[in-house]
This record gives sequence, C-alpha cells and structure tokens, in this order.
Amino acid sequence: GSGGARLFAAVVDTFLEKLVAAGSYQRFANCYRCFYDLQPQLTRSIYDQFVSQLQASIQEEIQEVKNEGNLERLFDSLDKIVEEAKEREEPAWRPSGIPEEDMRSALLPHLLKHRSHLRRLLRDRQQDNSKVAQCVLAGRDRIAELQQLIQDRQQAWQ
Amino acid sequence: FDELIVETAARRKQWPKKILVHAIQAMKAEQN
Amino acid sequence: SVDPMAYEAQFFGFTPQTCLLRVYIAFQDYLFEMMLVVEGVILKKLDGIPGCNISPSQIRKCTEKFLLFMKEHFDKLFGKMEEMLLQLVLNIPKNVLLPEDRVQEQYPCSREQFQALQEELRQLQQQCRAEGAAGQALRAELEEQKVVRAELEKILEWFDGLESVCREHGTGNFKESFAFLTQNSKKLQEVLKDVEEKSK
Repeated sequence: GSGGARLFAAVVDTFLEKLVAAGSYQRFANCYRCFYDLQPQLTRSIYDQFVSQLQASIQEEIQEVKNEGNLERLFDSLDKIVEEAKEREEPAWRPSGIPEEDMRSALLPHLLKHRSHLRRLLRDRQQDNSKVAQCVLAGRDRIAELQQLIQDRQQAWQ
Repeated sequence: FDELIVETAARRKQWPKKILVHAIQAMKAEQN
Repeated sequence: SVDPMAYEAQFFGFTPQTCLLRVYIAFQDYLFEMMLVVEGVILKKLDGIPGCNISPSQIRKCTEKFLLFMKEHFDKLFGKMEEMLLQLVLNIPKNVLLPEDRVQEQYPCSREQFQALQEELRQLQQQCRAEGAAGQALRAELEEQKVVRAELEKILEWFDGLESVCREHGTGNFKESFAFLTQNSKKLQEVLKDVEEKSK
C-alpha cells in the first residue's frame, strides 16, 4: 500500500500493541486475583481470548472504515498529489470561504477564451464592414456620378 | 457542524464544475 | 478554535475528526463488550465450581478495576493515535493543492481584474453588436444603391435612346439640328407670310 496506508496501519498497530501491553496478563490476573487464585489456567485462556477478540474487533473496525471511506485509494492518490507538490515550500491556496471569490479563477480561463472569441469576431466584422463600407462609398460616388451625368444631359436638353 | 463541513467541502469540490457547465453554455449561447 | 479540516473533508469526503470519533466509539464499545463477555465467562465458570464463595459483586469489582485501568490507557493511547493520524495521515499538507483547485494557482484573479475583464467583455459584446448593426446597415444601403443605380442607369439609357432616335432620323447633333429646324420653321413662316401677301 501507499505511504499513507502504511502509516495508517502502523499507527493503528502501535496503538493496539501498546493497549495490549498496558492491559497485560499480570495486570488482568491481578485485577481478577480471587478468580486467578482459583483457576490460573482458565484465567490465562480467558485473558488470551479477550486480547485476541479485542484485536480482531479493532482490526475489523479499521478495515470497515477503510472500505467505507475508500481509504486505500484515497491514500494512494494523496501520496501522488503530495509527491507532485514536494518541490514547493510556500503554503498552497485554500478556499477563501467566499464562493464568488473562489469561483473567479475557475471561470477565468473560459472568460479569456470568450474574450478572444469576441475579439476575433469583432476584428472579422470590422474587416468585413470596412470592405462593405468601401463598396458603399464607391456606390455613393457612382450614384453621384450618374446623377451628375443625368443632370448634364438634362441641362443639355433644357 | 460535521455535516455542514462535509456538505460545504463537497460543494467546494463539485460545484465549480457544475457552475462552469452553465457559464460555458451561456457563453456559447451568446456566441451563437 | 476548532480546525474544521474542511480541506481534508474536501479530499476524503468526511472530516477526519468524525472518522476518528467513530473509531474511538467503536473501539470503546468493543472494550466494554469484551469486558462484559470476560465477566460473563468468569461468572459462568464460578457457577460451575461447587462451594465457591466468590460473589458476582466481587467479580464486578474486579471487572471495574481492570476496565478503569484499561480505559485510562485506552484514552491516552487513542489520543496519541488520533494526534498522529490527524497530523500525518488524514491530513493535506499545507503546501499541497488538490487537483480540482489547480485552477486557483493557474489563474489567480483579484476582484478588480475579474471586474475589468467582465467590463471588457461587455464592451466587446457591445462593439460586436454595433459592428453587426453597421454591417447590416451597410448591406441594406448596398441593396438600395443597386436599385437607385439601376433607376439612374435606366434614365441614362432613356437619354441614350432619345439620342439614337435622333441619329436614326439624320440629326446627329440634336442641338444643331434643333437650331436648323428652328431656322427652317422661321424661314417657312416668312415664306408663308410672303405667299399670303402676294395672294392678297
């Protein structure tokens, strides 16, 4: 398993070891002195069962938490993420607690894309329009010319 | 309190993507 | 002063403290249950021993004594374990950014920058619309020019037609022939007058 998973297991195992060490057989026999004096072997086997059952239950619980929380996979991916960040010293970004603020960066790349689209569209339209405007101006000149021609002919006739 | 934290953290994880979907849709609609 | 460990919750999907609380309660339950089982087994064994004068309350006292001791150590050890797990395992180091938040470092953006960009987008949209409208107006004028030009060209053709009619009837330059015509008609009037006088 990954570093996180190993560490998790190691910490739990150490906890269990120390717990069993604390609740030693001596301690157990000492507390149940009256029964121990009567039945020392039985006391020992009851103690052994107590310890093994407790350990089994605790390991089972830990396994259940791991399964429910999908911890193996999460520890795995966390190790990778931590590995990728190992070069950087300074603290990384954290949610500000103001969704609008945090949303800005998520939106920014798309707004920038939108902006370049609009810029391109505007440029195309401006180029397009300036061509059409040339035609319109030429058309206006042509019409003025025609009107002048007509006027000349008309005057001539007049 | 715990549920609030988990709920808030889950939103922080998922909602930017959801919001982006709508924001991009809006931009595309505007472009069209 | 509680650290909600929200960033860890964002990654793990649960808050580490709650996870460990659940583990603590489960462990504690097991410990208590196991103690009751131990006590039950001992009592049953004692029942089977004839003439035994150990009372259940004595055994209960033994159980409480051992449990008290275990509980103390359990809490101390669990506290240590919790500390280790919260710091080393169920923890997102300060310098680590979760993948879904990478965008925060790739596109840092202050409120002012964001507003400036939104303003720029608004202006661009406005300009695009204006250019679009201008384009439509220009195209409309082009269409209109086509019609007007056709009309004007038709008038010019009409003049050309007029002139070619004149040419067909031998009057190349209309002005001269008109002057000629005017002269002729004047002469004719004089001749007419002359003739009338002679005939009187």
